[in-house]
Amino acid sequence: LSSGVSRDDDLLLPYPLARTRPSR
Amino acid sequence: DCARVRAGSREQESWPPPPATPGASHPAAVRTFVSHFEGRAVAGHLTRVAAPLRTFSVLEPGGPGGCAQRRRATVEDTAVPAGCLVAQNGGFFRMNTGECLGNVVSDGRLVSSSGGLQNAQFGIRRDGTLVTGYLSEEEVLDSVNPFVQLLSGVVWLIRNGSIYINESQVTECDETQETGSFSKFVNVISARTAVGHDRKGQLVLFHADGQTEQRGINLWEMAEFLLKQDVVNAINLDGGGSATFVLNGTLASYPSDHCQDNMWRCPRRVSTVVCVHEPHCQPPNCSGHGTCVDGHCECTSHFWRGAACSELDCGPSNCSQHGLCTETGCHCDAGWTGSNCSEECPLGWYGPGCQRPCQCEHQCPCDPQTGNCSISQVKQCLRPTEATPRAGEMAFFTRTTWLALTLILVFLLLISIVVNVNLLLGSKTERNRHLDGDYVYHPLQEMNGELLVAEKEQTEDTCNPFKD
Repeated sequence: LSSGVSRDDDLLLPYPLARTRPSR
Repeated sequence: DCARVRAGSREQESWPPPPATPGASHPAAVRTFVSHFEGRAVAGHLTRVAAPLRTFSVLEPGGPGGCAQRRRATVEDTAVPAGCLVAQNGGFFRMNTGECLGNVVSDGRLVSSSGGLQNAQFGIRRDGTLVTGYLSEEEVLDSVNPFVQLLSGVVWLIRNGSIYINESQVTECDETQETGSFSKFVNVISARTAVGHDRKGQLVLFHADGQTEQRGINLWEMAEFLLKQDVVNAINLDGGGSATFVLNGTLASYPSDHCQDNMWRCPRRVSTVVCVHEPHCQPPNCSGHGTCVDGHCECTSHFWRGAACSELDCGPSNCSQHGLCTETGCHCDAGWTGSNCSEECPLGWYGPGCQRPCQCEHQCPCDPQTGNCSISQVKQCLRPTEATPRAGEMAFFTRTTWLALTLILVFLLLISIVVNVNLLLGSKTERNRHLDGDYVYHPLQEMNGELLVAEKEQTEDTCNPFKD
Protein backbone atom coordinates (compact mmCIF):
# COMPACT_ATOMS: atom_id res chain seq x y z
CA LEU A 1 0.00 0.00 0.00
CA SER A 2 2.07 2.95 -1.13
CA SER A 3 -0.01 5.95 -0.28
CA GLY A 4 2.33 8.34 -2.07
CA VAL A 5 4.30 11.32 -0.82
CA SER A 6 2.54 13.94 1.28
CA ARG A 7 2.67 17.64 0.52
CA ASP A 8 3.67 18.51 4.11
CA ASP A 9 0.95 21.12 3.99
CA ASP A 10 -0.54 20.88 7.47
CA LEU A 11 2.16 22.66 9.49
CA LEU A 12 1.82 22.97 13.29
CA LEU A 13 5.00 24.63 14.57
CA PRO A 14 5.67 25.94 18.11
CA TYR A 15 8.25 28.47 16.92
CA PRO A 16 8.27 30.68 13.85
CA LEU A 17 10.27 29.32 10.94
CA ALA A 18 12.43 32.41 10.61
CA ARG A 19 14.91 32.54 13.46
CA THR A 20 14.33 35.80 15.30
CA ARG A 21 17.58 35.55 17.27
CA PRO A 22 20.57 33.22 17.73
CA SER A 23 20.54 30.57 20.47
CA ARG A 24 21.91 31.95 23.73
CA ASP B 1 16.18 28.68 20.38
CA CYS B 2 15.38 29.12 24.07
CA ALA B 3 17.95 29.15 26.87
CA ARG B 4 20.43 26.29 27.16
CA VAL B 5 21.23 24.72 30.55
CA ARG B 6 24.45 22.72 30.53
CA ALA B 7 24.67 21.53 34.12
CA GLY B 8 22.68 21.08 37.28
CA SER B 9 19.24 19.62 37.78
CA ARG B 10 16.07 21.03 36.30
CA GLU B 11 12.32 20.69 36.92
CA GLN B 12 11.45 17.05 36.30
CA GLU B 13 9.46 14.11 37.64
CA SER B 14 10.96 10.63 38.05
CA TRP B 15 8.59 7.72 38.41
CA PRO B 16 10.09 4.45 39.73
CA PRO B 17 9.70 1.36 37.58
CA PRO B 18 6.65 -0.72 38.37
CA PRO B 19 7.27 -4.13 39.98
CA ALA B 20 8.12 -6.67 37.30
CA THR B 21 5.12 -8.77 36.35
CA PRO B 22 6.69 -11.84 34.75
CA GLY B 23 4.73 -13.28 31.89
CA ALA B 24 2.73 -10.09 31.63
CA SER B 25 0.00 -10.25 29.08
CA HIS B 26 0.31 -8.52 25.72
CA PRO B 27 2.75 -5.59 25.95
CA ALA B 28 0.24 -3.04 24.59
CA ALA B 29 -3.47 -2.38 25.09
CA VAL B 30 -4.84 -0.16 22.30
CA ARG B 31 -8.16 1.65 22.74
CA THR B 32 -9.90 3.61 19.99
CA PHE B 33 -12.09 6.59 20.81
CA VAL B 34 -14.32 9.16 19.14
CA SER B 35 -14.85 11.85 21.72
CA HIS B 36 -16.49 15.24 21.65
CA PHE B 37 -14.57 18.35 22.50
CA GLU B 38 -16.72 21.47 22.53
CA GLY B 39 -19.07 19.91 20.02
CA ARG B 40 -16.28 18.62 17.79
CA ALA B 41 -16.08 14.86 17.29
CA VAL B 42 -12.47 13.73 17.39
CA ALA B 43 -11.23 10.17 16.68
CA GLY B 44 -8.04 8.80 18.13
CA HIS B 45 -6.21 6.04 19.99
CA LEU B 46 -4.93 5.58 23.51
CA THR B 47 -2.28 2.90 24.06
CA ARG B 48 -1.10 1.62 27.43
CA VAL B 49 2.23 -0.18 27.51
CA ALA B 50 3.25 -2.58 30.28
CA ALA B 51 6.94 -2.96 31.21
CA PRO B 52 8.03 -0.07 28.97
CA LEU B 53 11.72 -0.66 29.73
CA ARG B 54 11.54 -3.77 27.58
CA THR B 55 8.64 -3.00 25.25
CA PHE B 56 9.11 0.68 24.30
CA SER B 57 11.73 2.20 21.97
CA VAL B 58 12.50 5.50 20.35
CA LEU B 59 13.51 4.77 16.75
CA GLU B 60 15.49 6.82 14.27
CA PRO B 61 13.83 7.44 10.88
CA GLY B 62 14.45 4.45 8.64
CA GLY B 63 16.50 2.69 11.33
CA PRO B 64 19.76 3.38 13.17
CA GLY B 65 21.75 6.29 11.70
CA GLY B 66 18.61 8.03 10.41
CA CYS B 67 19.21 11.21 12.42
CA ALA B 68 22.83 11.48 11.37
CA GLN B 69 21.75 11.15 7.77
CA ARG B 70 18.87 13.57 8.44
CA ARG B 71 16.57 10.98 6.97
CA ARG B 72 12.80 11.32 6.95
CA ALA B 73 10.54 8.31 6.64
CA THR B 74 6.90 7.49 7.13
CA VAL B 75 6.09 5.91 10.49
CA GLU B 76 5.20 2.66 8.68
CA ASP B 77 8.58 2.54 6.93
CA THR B 78 10.34 2.84 10.27
CA ALA B 79 7.95 0.68 12.31
CA VAL B 80 7.66 -2.40 10.10
CA PRO B 81 11.34 -3.43 10.05
CA ALA B 82 11.52 -2.81 13.79
CA GLY B 83 8.57 -5.11 14.44
CA CYS B 84 6.50 -2.47 16.17
CA LEU B 85 3.07 -3.62 17.31
CA VAL B 86 2.07 0.02 17.77
CA ALA B 87 3.95 3.07 16.45
CA GLN B 88 3.44 6.83 16.32
CA ASN B 89 5.47 9.80 15.09
CA GLY B 90 7.89 11.02 17.76
CA GLY B 91 9.93 14.17 18.15
CA PHE B 92 10.09 17.43 16.21
CA PHE B 93 12.36 17.88 13.21
CA ARG B 94 13.45 20.60 10.84
CA MET B 95 11.20 20.18 7.83
CA ASN B 96 13.60 21.57 5.22
CA THR B 97 16.72 19.67 6.39
CA GLY B 98 15.33 16.58 8.17
CA GLU B 99 17.47 17.42 11.25
CA CYS B 100 16.25 15.63 14.37
CA LEU B 101 15.53 18.33 16.99
CA GLY B 102 16.04 17.94 20.73
CA ASN B 103 17.53 14.95 22.57
CA VAL B 104 17.33 11.46 21.09
CA VAL B 105 18.40 8.22 22.84
CA SER B 106 17.40 5.06 21.01
CA ASP B 107 17.79 1.60 22.61
CA GLY B 108 20.64 2.81 24.81
CA ARG B 109 22.41 4.80 22.08
CA LEU B 110 22.76 8.59 22.47
CA VAL B 111 21.76 9.72 18.97
CA SER B 112 21.67 13.47 19.52
CA SER B 113 21.80 15.99 22.34
CA SER B 114 20.12 19.40 22.29
CA GLY B 115 22.90 20.83 24.43
CA GLY B 116 20.56 21.56 27.29
CA LEU B 117 17.81 23.33 25.34
CA GLN B 118 14.86 23.63 27.71
CA ASN B 119 12.03 21.80 26.00
CA ALA B 120 9.86 19.03 27.42
CA GLN B 121 11.59 15.63 27.62
CA PHE B 122 10.35 12.06 28.17
CA GLY B 123 12.70 9.17 28.80
CA ILE B 124 13.36 5.83 30.46
CA ARG B 125 16.52 5.22 32.42
CA ARG B 126 18.37 1.87 32.51
CA ASP B 127 16.75 0.92 35.80
CA GLY B 128 13.29 1.51 34.32
CA THR B 129 12.66 4.93 35.93
CA LEU B 130 10.30 7.04 33.82
CA VAL B 131 11.53 10.68 33.58
CA THR B 132 9.33 13.56 32.43
CA GLY B 133 10.21 17.28 32.34
CA TYR B 134 13.25 19.45 31.76
CA LEU B 135 16.84 18.15 31.71
CA SER B 136 20.22 19.86 31.68
CA GLU B 137 22.77 18.58 29.18
CA GLU B 138 24.60 16.94 32.07
CA GLU B 139 21.48 15.00 33.06
CA VAL B 140 20.94 13.83 29.48
CA LEU B 141 24.52 12.51 29.39
CA ASP B 142 24.33 10.83 32.81
CA SER B 143 26.24 7.56 32.79
CA VAL B 144 25.41 6.27 36.27
CA ASN B 145 21.84 5.40 35.40
CA PRO B 146 21.81 6.40 31.74
CA PHE B 147 18.80 6.94 29.57
CA VAL B 148 18.02 3.98 27.32
CA GLN B 149 15.17 5.83 25.58
CA LEU B 150 14.71 9.62 25.41
CA LEU B 151 12.98 12.08 23.11
CA SER B 152 12.00 15.75 23.16
CA GLY B 153 8.65 17.39 22.72
CA VAL B 154 7.29 20.92 23.22
CA VAL B 155 5.10 21.69 26.24
CA TRP B 156 4.95 19.64 29.42
CA LEU B 157 1.22 18.91 29.43
CA ILE B 158 0.76 17.22 32.82
CA ARG B 159 3.12 17.29 35.78
CA ASN B 160 2.40 15.00 38.70
CA GLY B 161 -1.32 14.86 37.88
CA SER B 162 -1.76 18.57 37.18
CA ILE B 163 -1.93 20.54 33.94
CA TYR B 164 1.44 22.29 33.47
CA ILE B 165 0.95 24.15 30.18
CA ASN B 166 1.29 27.67 31.50
CA GLU B 167 4.52 26.87 33.32
CA SER B 168 5.80 25.28 30.12
CA GLN B 169 5.22 28.39 28.10
CA VAL B 170 7.41 30.36 30.50
CA THR B 171 10.19 27.75 30.43
CA GLU B 172 10.09 26.78 26.80
CA CYS B 173 9.90 30.09 25.14
CA ASP B 174 10.82 33.22 26.91
CA GLU B 175 10.87 35.67 24.02
CA THR B 176 7.81 37.82 23.45
CA GLN B 177 8.16 37.90 19.69
CA GLU B 178 7.75 34.15 19.68
CA THR B 179 4.98 34.04 22.20
CA GLY B 180 2.49 34.78 19.43
CA SER B 181 3.30 31.63 17.52
CA PHE B 182 3.90 29.62 20.69
CA SER B 183 0.55 30.61 22.10
CA LYS B 184 -1.15 29.78 18.82
CA PHE B 185 0.64 26.44 18.83
CA VAL B 186 -0.88 25.71 22.27
CA ASN B 187 -4.43 26.90 21.58
CA VAL B 188 -5.13 25.94 17.97
CA ILE B 189 -7.05 22.75 17.24
CA SER B 190 -5.17 20.21 15.18
CA ALA B 191 -4.07 16.58 15.05
CA ARG B 192 -2.11 15.83 18.23
CA THR B 193 0.17 13.17 19.75
CA ALA B 194 1.58 12.81 23.26
CA VAL B 195 3.60 10.41 25.44
CA GLY B 196 3.44 9.96 29.22
CA HIS B 197 2.75 7.40 31.92
CA ASP B 198 -0.02 6.51 34.35
CA ARG B 199 0.02 5.78 38.05
CA LYS B 200 0.79 2.10 37.45
CA GLY B 201 3.98 3.05 35.66
CA GLN B 202 2.50 2.01 32.33
CA LEU B 203 3.65 4.12 29.42
CA VAL B 204 0.77 5.90 27.65
CA LEU B 205 0.70 6.94 23.97
CA PHE B 206 -1.98 9.33 22.76
CA HIS B 207 -3.01 10.17 19.21
CA ALA B 208 -5.94 12.28 17.92
CA ASP B 209 -6.80 12.91 14.29
CA GLY B 210 -7.36 16.49 13.10
CA GLN B 211 -6.21 19.28 10.84
CA THR B 212 -4.79 22.57 11.99
CA GLU B 213 -7.54 25.14 12.58
CA GLN B 214 -10.21 22.82 11.17
CA ARG B 215 -10.42 19.61 13.18
CA GLY B 216 -8.93 18.04 16.23
CA ILE B 217 -8.07 19.39 19.69
CA ASN B 218 -5.81 21.91 21.43
CA LEU B 219 -3.29 21.18 24.12
CA TRP B 220 -5.63 22.05 26.99
CA GLU B 221 -8.26 19.56 25.72
CA MET B 222 -5.60 16.89 25.22
CA ALA B 223 -4.30 17.42 28.77
CA GLU B 224 -7.82 17.18 30.23
CA PHE B 225 -8.49 13.96 28.29
CA LEU B 226 -5.25 12.41 29.58
CA LEU B 227 -5.94 13.42 33.19
CA LYS B 228 -9.25 11.55 32.96
CA GLN B 229 -7.27 8.51 31.78
CA ASP B 230 -5.24 8.58 34.99
CA VAL B 231 -2.13 9.90 33.24
CA VAL B 232 0.27 11.43 35.81
CA ASN B 233 2.97 12.95 33.58
CA ALA B 234 2.92 13.66 29.83
CA ILE B 235 4.53 15.82 27.14
CA ASN B 236 3.25 16.97 23.77
CA LEU B 237 4.90 15.55 20.66
CA ASP B 238 4.74 16.64 17.02
CA GLY B 239 1.25 17.13 15.57
CA GLY B 240 -0.50 18.53 12.54
CA GLY B 241 0.43 16.67 9.35
CA SER B 242 3.08 14.67 11.32
CA ALA B 243 0.47 12.96 13.54
CA THR B 244 0.43 9.31 12.49
CA PHE B 245 -0.78 6.11 14.18
CA VAL B 246 0.36 2.70 12.87
CA LEU B 247 -1.06 -0.58 14.20
CA ASN B 248 0.69 -3.88 13.40
CA GLY B 249 2.66 -2.16 10.65
CA THR B 250 -0.33 -0.60 8.92
CA LEU B 251 -1.53 3.03 8.91
CA ALA B 252 -4.52 3.22 11.26
CA SER B 253 -5.18 6.96 11.36
CA TYR B 254 -6.26 9.74 8.97
CA PRO B 255 -3.28 12.01 8.29
CA SER B 256 -4.08 15.62 7.44
CA ASP B 257 -1.37 16.25 4.85
CA HIS B 258 -2.63 16.08 1.28
CA CYS B 259 -1.05 13.76 -1.29
CA GLN B 260 0.28 15.12 -4.50
CA ASP B 261 -3.26 14.47 -5.74
CA ASN B 262 -4.98 16.54 -3.11
CA MET B 263 -8.06 14.38 -3.37
CA TRP B 264 -6.28 12.08 -1.01
CA ARG B 265 -4.43 12.28 2.33
CA CYS B 266 -0.91 10.92 2.70
CA PRO B 267 1.15 10.13 5.82
CA ARG B 268 4.06 12.52 6.22
CA ARG B 269 7.69 11.40 6.16
CA VAL B 270 8.66 12.24 9.70
CA SER B 271 11.74 11.89 11.90
CA THR B 272 11.88 9.81 15.09
CA VAL B 273 9.18 7.25 15.89
CA VAL B 274 7.89 5.89 19.21
CA CYS B 275 7.47 2.12 19.01
CA VAL B 276 5.81 -0.55 21.18
CA HIS B 277 7.23 -4.02 20.51
CA GLU B 278 7.47 -7.48 21.99
CA PRO B 279 9.63 -7.41 25.10
CA HIS B 280 13.26 -6.79 24.38
CA CYS B 281 15.85 -8.02 26.75
CA GLN B 282 17.95 -5.58 28.68
CA PRO B 283 20.47 -5.32 27.08
CA PRO B 284 18.91 -6.70 23.89
CA ASN B 285 21.82 -9.07 23.33
CA CYS B 286 21.75 -10.43 26.91
CA SER B 287 25.33 -9.22 27.41
CA GLY B 288 26.38 -11.64 24.68
CA HIS B 289 25.88 -14.62 26.99
CA GLY B 290 22.28 -15.56 26.27
CA THR B 291 19.33 -15.44 23.94
CA CYS B 292 16.32 -13.20 24.33
CA VAL B 293 13.11 -15.22 24.61
CA ASP B 294 9.91 -13.28 25.19
CA GLY B 295 11.85 -10.48 26.80
CA HIS B 296 13.79 -12.70 29.17
CA CYS B 297 17.40 -13.64 28.76
CA GLU B 298 18.05 -17.35 28.64
CA CYS B 299 21.72 -17.64 29.47
CA THR B 300 23.74 -19.90 27.20
CA SER B 301 26.23 -21.29 29.72
CA HIS B 302 25.30 -22.84 33.05
CA PHE B 303 27.51 -20.36 34.87
CA TRP B 304 26.11 -17.08 33.49
CA ARG B 305 23.24 -15.91 35.65
CA GLY B 306 21.11 -12.84 36.20
CA ALA B 307 18.44 -11.04 34.18
CA ALA B 308 21.06 -9.86 31.69
CA CYS B 309 23.27 -13.00 31.84
CA SER B 310 25.99 -10.71 33.09
CA GLU B 311 26.81 -12.38 36.44
CA LEU B 312 29.08 -15.39 36.78
CA ASP B 313 27.90 -17.82 39.43
CA CYS B 314 29.78 -21.02 40.27
CA GLY B 315 27.58 -21.90 43.23
CA PRO B 316 27.59 -20.99 46.91
CA SER B 317 31.12 -22.27 47.50
CA ASN B 318 32.35 -19.78 44.89
CA CYS B 319 35.23 -22.09 43.99
CA SER B 320 36.12 -22.55 47.69
CA GLN B 321 38.23 -19.35 47.47
CA HIS B 322 40.79 -21.44 45.60
CA GLY B 323 39.80 -20.55 42.05
CA LEU B 324 38.22 -18.12 39.61
CA CYS B 325 34.65 -18.51 38.39
CA THR B 326 34.59 -18.46 34.60
CA GLU B 327 31.92 -19.26 32.02
CA THR B 328 33.19 -22.83 31.90
CA GLY B 329 33.15 -23.21 35.70
CA CYS B 330 35.85 -22.92 38.36
CA HIS B 331 39.41 -22.43 37.10
CA CYS B 332 41.34 -23.66 40.15
CA ASP B 333 44.42 -21.94 41.49
CA ALA B 334 47.69 -23.89 41.52
CA GLY B 335 47.50 -26.82 43.89
CA TRP B 336 43.73 -27.26 43.82
CA THR B 337 41.33 -29.31 41.77
CA GLY B 338 37.73 -30.49 41.69
CA SER B 339 34.55 -28.83 40.44
CA ASN B 340 34.70 -26.42 43.39
CA CYS B 341 38.50 -26.36 43.76
CA SER B 342 38.04 -27.94 47.15
CA GLU B 343 40.45 -30.84 46.59
CA GLU B 344 44.22 -30.69 46.92
CA CYS B 345 46.28 -32.03 44.05
CA PRO B 346 46.79 -35.81 44.12
CA LEU B 347 50.33 -36.96 44.91
CA GLY B 348 52.64 -36.47 41.98
CA TRP B 349 50.70 -33.59 40.40
CA TYR B 350 50.90 -29.83 40.80
CA GLY B 351 49.99 -26.46 39.22
CA PRO B 352 46.71 -24.84 38.20
CA GLY B 353 44.06 -27.55 38.24
CA CYS B 354 46.83 -30.09 39.02
CA GLN B 355 47.46 -30.50 35.35
CA ARG B 356 51.21 -31.01 35.60
CA PRO B 357 53.06 -34.13 36.79
CA CYS B 358 55.81 -33.60 39.37
CA GLN B 359 59.29 -33.65 37.84
CA CYS B 360 61.09 -34.90 40.95
CA GLU B 361 63.58 -37.74 41.05
CA HIS B 362 62.70 -40.84 42.93
CA GLN B 363 59.01 -40.29 42.25
CA CYS B 364 58.78 -38.13 45.34
CA PRO B 365 55.78 -35.79 45.57
CA CYS B 366 56.32 -32.12 44.90
CA ASP B 367 54.80 -28.92 46.21
CA PRO B 368 51.24 -28.87 44.80
CA GLN B 369 51.40 -25.14 44.11
CA THR B 370 54.89 -24.66 42.76
CA GLY B 371 56.01 -28.13 41.78
CA ASN B 372 59.19 -27.70 43.84
CA CYS B 373 60.56 -31.08 44.68
CA SER B 374 60.50 -31.76 48.36
CA ILE B 375 61.58 -34.83 50.25
CA SER B 376 58.38 -35.59 51.83
CA GLN B 377 57.71 -37.73 54.88
CA VAL B 378 55.02 -39.36 52.89
CA LYS B 379 55.69 -43.08 53.02
CA GLN B 380 54.65 -43.44 49.40
CA CYS B 381 57.66 -41.48 48.57
CA LEU B 382 60.06 -44.24 47.40
CA ARG B 383 63.38 -43.45 49.11
CA PRO B 384 65.34 -44.95 46.27
CA THR B 385 68.59 -43.43 47.62
CA GLU B 386 68.82 -46.54 49.87
CA ALA B 387 66.67 -48.62 47.63
CA THR B 388 68.48 -47.69 44.47
CA PRO B 389 71.79 -49.04 45.64
CA ARG B 390 69.97 -52.12 46.87
CA ALA B 391 68.33 -52.30 43.60
CA GLY B 392 71.70 -51.52 42.11
CA GLU B 393 73.30 -54.15 44.24
CA MET B 394 70.63 -56.52 43.19
CA ALA B 395 71.27 -55.56 39.67
CA PHE B 396 74.93 -55.61 40.13
CA PHE B 397 74.82 -58.95 41.90
CA THR B 398 72.62 -60.42 39.33
CA ARG B 399 74.75 -59.10 36.54
CA THR B 400 78.02 -60.31 38.03
CA THR B 401 76.63 -63.62 38.93
CA TRP B 402 75.36 -64.22 35.57
CA LEU B 403 78.62 -63.12 34.08
CA ALA B 404 80.65 -65.36 36.33
CA LEU B 405 78.33 -68.22 35.79
CA THR B 406 78.58 -67.75 32.08
CA LEU B 407 82.34 -67.54 32.17
CA ILE B 408 82.55 -70.68 34.28
CA LEU B 409 80.29 -72.54 31.98
CA VAL B 410 82.24 -71.37 28.96
CA PHE B 411 85.46 -72.42 30.68
CA LEU B 412 84.04 -75.84 31.53
CA LEU B 413 82.83 -76.16 27.99
CA LEU B 414 86.26 -75.33 26.67
CA ILE B 415 87.89 -77.86 28.98
CA SER B 416 85.47 -80.53 28.01
CA ILE B 417 86.05 -79.72 24.38
CA VAL B 418 89.78 -79.94 24.85
CA VAL B 419 89.48 -83.20 26.75
CA ASN B 420 87.15 -84.62 24.23
CA VAL B 421 89.40 -83.61 21.39
CA ASN B 422 92.35 -85.13 23.13
CA LEU B 423 90.50 -88.32 23.76
CA LEU B 424 89.38 -88.38 20.19
CA LEU B 425 92.82 -87.73 18.87
CA GLY B 426 94.30 -90.24 21.27
CA SER B 427 91.93 -93.00 20.23
CA LYS B 428 92.46 -92.13 16.62
CA THR B 429 96.20 -92.37 17.01
CA GLU B 430 95.70 -95.56 18.83
CA ARG B 431 93.49 -96.77 16.13
CA ASN B 432 95.77 -95.55 13.50
CA ARG B 433 98.52 -97.35 15.24
CA HIS B 434 96.37 -100.39 14.96
CA LEU B 435 95.41 -99.55 11.46
CA ASP B 436 98.78 -98.51 10.08
CA GLY B 437 101.93 -100.71 9.89
CA ASP B 438 102.24 -104.34 10.77
CA TYR B 439 99.61 -106.07 12.52
CA VAL B 440 100.13 -107.91 15.58
CA TYR B 441 97.31 -110.14 16.26
CA HIS B 442 96.53 -110.89 19.73
CA PRO B 443 93.68 -113.12 20.01
CA LEU B 444 91.46 -112.29 22.75
CA GLN B 445 92.15 -114.24 25.71
CA GLU B 446 90.06 -117.08 26.64
CA MET B 447 87.29 -116.11 28.89
CA ASN B 448 86.39 -118.65 31.39
CA GLY B 449 88.08 -121.23 29.31
CA GLU B 450 85.97 -120.62 26.27
CA LEU B 451 86.95 -118.63 23.28
CA LEU B 452 84.37 -116.00 22.55
CA VAL B 453 82.08 -116.99 19.71
CA ALA B 454 83.44 -114.30 17.61
CA GLU B 455 86.88 -115.68 18.18
CA LYS B 456 85.94 -119.20 17.29
CA GLU B 457 84.66 -117.83 14.07
CA GLN B 458 87.74 -115.89 13.80
CA THR B 459 90.02 -118.75 14.18
CA GLU B 460 88.17 -120.63 11.55
CA ASP B 461 88.44 -117.76 9.07
CA THR B 462 91.54 -116.52 7.64
CA CYS B 463 92.81 -113.80 9.78
CA ASN B 464 90.67 -110.81 9.11
CA PRO B 465 92.96 -107.98 9.22
CA PHE B 466 90.33 -105.61 10.24
CA LYS B 467 89.54 -106.42 13.62
CA ASP B 468 88.80 -103.93 16.20
